[in-house]
Parts: sequence; structure tokens; C-alpha cells
Amino acid sequence: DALFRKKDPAFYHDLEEVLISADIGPVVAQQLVLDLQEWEKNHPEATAEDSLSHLEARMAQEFPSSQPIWEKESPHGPQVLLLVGVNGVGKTTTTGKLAAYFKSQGRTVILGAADTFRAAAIDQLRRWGEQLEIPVVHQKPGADPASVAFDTVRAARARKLDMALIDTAGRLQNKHNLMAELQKIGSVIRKEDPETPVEILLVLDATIGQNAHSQLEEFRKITPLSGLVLTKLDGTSKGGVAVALAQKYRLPVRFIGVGEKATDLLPFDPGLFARSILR
Amino acid sequence: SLTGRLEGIFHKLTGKGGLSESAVEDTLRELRVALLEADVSLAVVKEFTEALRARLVGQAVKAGLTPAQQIITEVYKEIVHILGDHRANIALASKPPTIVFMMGLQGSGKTTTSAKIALHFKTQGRRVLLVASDLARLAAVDQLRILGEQIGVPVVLPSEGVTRPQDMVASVRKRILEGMYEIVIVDTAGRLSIDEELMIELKNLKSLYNPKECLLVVDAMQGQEAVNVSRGFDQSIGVDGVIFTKLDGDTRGGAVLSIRSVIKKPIKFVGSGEKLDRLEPFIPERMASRIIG
Ligand SMILES: Nc1nc2c(ncn2[C@@H]2O[C@H](COP(=O)(O)OP(=O)(O)OP(=O)(O)O)[C@@H](O)[C@H]2O)c(=O)[nH]1
Ligand SMILES: Nc1nc2c(ncn2[C@@H]2O[C@H](COP(=O)(O)OP(=O)(O)OP(=O)(O)O)[C@@H](O)[C@H]2O)c(=O)[nH]1
Ligand SMILES: [Mg+2]
Ligand SMILES: [Mg+2]
Repeated sequence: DALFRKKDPAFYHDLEEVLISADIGPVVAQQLVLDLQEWEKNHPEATAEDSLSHLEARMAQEFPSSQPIWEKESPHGPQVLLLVGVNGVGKTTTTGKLAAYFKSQGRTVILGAADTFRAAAIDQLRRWGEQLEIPVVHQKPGADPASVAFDTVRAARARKLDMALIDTAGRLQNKHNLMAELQKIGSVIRKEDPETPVEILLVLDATIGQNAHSQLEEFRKITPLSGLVLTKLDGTSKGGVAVALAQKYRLPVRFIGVGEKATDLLPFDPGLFARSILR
Repeated sequence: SLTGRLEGIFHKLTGKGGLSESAVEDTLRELRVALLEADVSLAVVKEFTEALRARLVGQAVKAGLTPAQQIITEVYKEIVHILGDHRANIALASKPPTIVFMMGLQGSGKTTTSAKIALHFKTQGRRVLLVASDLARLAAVDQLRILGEQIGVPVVLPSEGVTRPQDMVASVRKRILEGMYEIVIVDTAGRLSIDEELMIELKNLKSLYNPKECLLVVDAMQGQEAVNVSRGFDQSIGVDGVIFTKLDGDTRGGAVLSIRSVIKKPIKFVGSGEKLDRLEPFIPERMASRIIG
């Protein structure tokens, strides 16, 4: 008990502030600090350094580590990745980065430009395709995105390609018509072949604060999400809200974005992520 | 809601007289959580609650109001006051052209907002020119070109072989004189405030164009780093005004309060949708209610 008092109250106060400043959120930040104090009661000899390591491990453990479809055998037909999320978070860039990533692993990839709404969205993905020498399925601006998604999976199947990566338009989660459109894209992909292994990745921008909760909540209502991508971690934002999301929704973070180039994509490492929040 | 939680605090109290110190402490604790959940930055929340503590302790409760209602009204009025109570608009240069710079983090809405501002001034009868100065992002130039076509505003595109924004300045100046444009809006590439090289590029570009207004475009759903980022842009480049985008979403928008209270620059407009007519004046009262939730 005397050792416990050695860590003065400022330690816990500062720790809570570090967590809050990392966008973990006030409730989860307080809960993590209280849990830590509880753990310390059972480990009275723990130093401040021990406590930080424990907290790091504790935060890292929140992230489930289910195997993605691309690490499993795919008996027939292409695996499909669908990238969704609100406006400007990095979906198109991440689609390009994923294409480069899978191609570097020796897989054959095709892209689908299913953002048929925003100015030059199709051009942007086609430019990525040109840079990476990967084909891009596209239609005219204004075309039905579900139709583009369908064509992309069909083309991947016909050409016996390993992966189809489909980019979609940004949409704010409170736009009911846009969310309905997304639901249709998902169901059309399943209709093309219900056996197709599909991962639907919600792309989250690390600079976003607590609104990430509403984004995840609303997107998962209309389409079964299989994982998250956290972008822009090369900036000063820590993306700590991902810890709260992991606790609540148990979705794995598949990758993180750390820049604007094709190679600026890393598989998610929960330990490194937790450390970057605390140090 | 916050009102509900505050009612809960005062429901337990039966004492008459002014607001007791312990009730105020409980209130400030609830308020702190509410503001942090709304993405108001920690430093601003502390400052805000400190100032509020001094005013609330011993304060008499007005007739017809519950203590919770009184406190919420106090909080609301203070937020409205910080957010600024005058109509900010883009200042025009004493003689044309008025050059406006759009800058900010990646994906914040600069290109879309450039076109919105162009439409805003065109509708007022001004001669407007857009400059596609983002030569980094794939198809960024195409994006602004297409938006310009949609609203009938000419866009200066980089000439063949031009790869650096500063190499466009001469041809832009020429276009301005030839077309006698009154308002020139320069769209720039998204960048991190901690990217020294790109901040130097932007500073250099600013000295070449000498813009009347440098506008920081900020995504309203920004979290705790909103203050550091905006302060970074203000210190490196100089911010004359801020535009918050994507306010048609359901974010509480605490970043608006944080940025306004720290860098103290006027909020010129808000973006409230993807279509180019979705540019609105900033209304502090609406924002205050939204932040309080
Ligand atoms: N620094 C940094 N910038 C990124 C990262 N990922 C994407 N970006 C940038 O963020 C901006 C938006 O990226 P996009 O890929 O167009 O985003 P989006 O989600 O497809 O946008 P919409 O389709 O308009 O909704 C671009 O300037 C990208 O270069 C990242 O990990 N780090
Ligand atoms: N719903 C909504 N979407 C917006 C608003 N402003 C911009 N957007 C969308 O946000 C996304 C990003 O907008 P851009 O204009 O490309 O952003 P940017 O800052 O130019 O991006 P970079 O040049 O890559 O840094 C696009 O999908 C826009 O349509 C807004 O006020 N509301
Ligand atoms: Mg996109
Ligand atoms: Mg842009």
C-alpha cells in the first residue's frame, strides 16, 4: 500500500489526459485508469514503467485478431474487398495501396471504380490502376455503383483473378439514401455468387474524434463489416478512438495508412499502436 | 442528454439558496465529459470549466428555471460568445484581384469548398477564377476542372510539363489580367502541419501570390488534435479565416469551439453538403446547441 502511494495522483491524472488527448474518449480513458489502479493493488511492487507496460498490453488486447480472408485458402473464384466510409477518409488511396500490397505478394488484382458520383473519382482510381499496372473496371459517371461492383466481381471471376478491390463513394452515415445505396452494393455482390469470400472494410481517418462511434454504429447496421482501416496515422492524431471501438464492436483493424504513397500501408500491430498512444 | 444528467444532480439536493459548491463540482464533471465526447479539446474544456466554476458557485437560481436549466443556459451563452457573434465573410481587396488561398489537412474538403466559394461569388455577379494548384494528388486537377465546368467558372490548369505549384504563378497572373478577374480562388494540396517541406512550399506559394485571405478548411469531425493542427497552419502560414466542412453529418463539432477559442480567427462559412450550393454562413447559436448535445 505504501508503494501504491509512491505513484502520486498526478501520474494517474496525467495518464488519463494522455489517453483523452489521443481521442480514446473520456469514459474509456477513465475506465482504463481505474482498471490500472485495480491491477496495481494486486501488484504492489509495480513501478510506473511496469504500469505503462501493463496498460499497453491491456489496450493491445482489446483488438481481436481474426484471420482475414486473404490469409485463408480460396477454393474457387476471387476474394472481394469492399472499401466504405465517410467522405475524404482515404478510401480511394487505400484501395490503391491494398492493390499494391496484394500485387507485391504475387496475387492478381482487379479494381472496381464504384464511386460514380464525385467529380473525377473514377479518374483518380484509374490513375492508381495505371501506376500499378492493374486493370480498373469502370462505367460512366452517374452509373449505378452496384452495377460497377457486380461487373468487377464478374470480371475477376472470368479472368480467374485472385482479388477484386472495390472503391465506393464517401457517404456520411446519416444520409439514409446513400446508406441504402451501399446496402444494395453489398447485396448485389452477394447475389453475384453467395460463396464469394467478401471483406467489407470501414475506412476511418485517425484525425476523426468521437464521431467514429456513430460511423461504425450506422455503417454496421446496413452492411456486415469485417474490419477497419485506420488512415493518416503519419499525422499527429493517434486514432485512440479505435481502442474504444475495439472494446465495443470487436472488429479487427486490418491495416493502417501512414502516408499518401502506394507503399504507405502497414498491417495493424496492436502493440505498436498502443505504445504510440502512451509514449 | 446533458440537461437530463444535470437534472439528476440537482434532483438529489434540497437546499435552498445559491448553487452549492459540491453541486457545481458534480455539474462541471458532467459538463467536462459531455464536451470531451463532443470533441472539444482538453485544454479548452479545462479553461471553459474553470471560468464557469467561478461564475456558478453561490449563483442564485432565477425564478422559473431549474438549476440545471440555468447552468445549461450559462454554458450555451458562453459557447455562443466564444464562437463569435458577427457575420464573417470573405474580405475583398481594395483593388482587384482578391486572391483567396484554400489550405488544410488531406481530405478536409478544400477542392469542393473552392468551387462552392467560386459559385457563391459568381452568383453575386463577380468575375471569378479558380486555380488548380494541387499537382500532387492523382486527378486533383481533373476534379477542380469538372467542378468549374459544373458552375461555369474558368479554371487555370497547369501547363504541359509543369509539376510544381510555384511554376504556375506566372501564367495565373497573366490569366487574371487578361480576364480582369475580381476573385481568384487557389486550391492547394492537402498537407500535414508537421510536414516541414510541404509547409515551406505553401509559405513560398503564399509569398508569390500574396493572397488577401488564407482560409483553413477543417473537417468538423476532427478530434483532439484540431488545435495543434490549426495552430501549426496559423504559425507557419497565417490563417485569416476558417471554414468547417461536413456539418451535414452528425458530428457534435467540438473542434469548432476548440479552434475558434485558441487561434481566434473568424469562421467564414460552413460546408453543409457535397453539392456546390451547400455553403452556408456560420451560425453560432446553432453550433452551440449542437456541441452541448
Ligand atoms: N497523410 C496521409 N494522407 C492520406 C492517407 N490516406 C489518404 N490520404 C490522403 O487523403 C486525401 C483523401 O484521400 P482519398 O483516397 O481521396 O479519400 P476518399 O475517402 O476516397 O475520399 P472521397 O472518395 O472523396 O470520400 C488524399 O489527399 C490522400 O492522399 C494517409 O494514410 N496519410
Ligand atoms: N457531406 C459533405 N461532404 C463534403 C463536404 N465538403 C466536402 N465534402 C466531401 O469530402 C470529400 C473530400 O473533399 P475534397 O474537396 O476532395 O477534399 P480536399 O481537401 O480537397 O482533399 P485533398 O485535396 O485530398 O486534401 C469529397 O467526397 C467531398 O465531396 C461537406 O460539406 N459535406
Ligand atoms: Mg474516393
Ligand atoms: Mg483537393
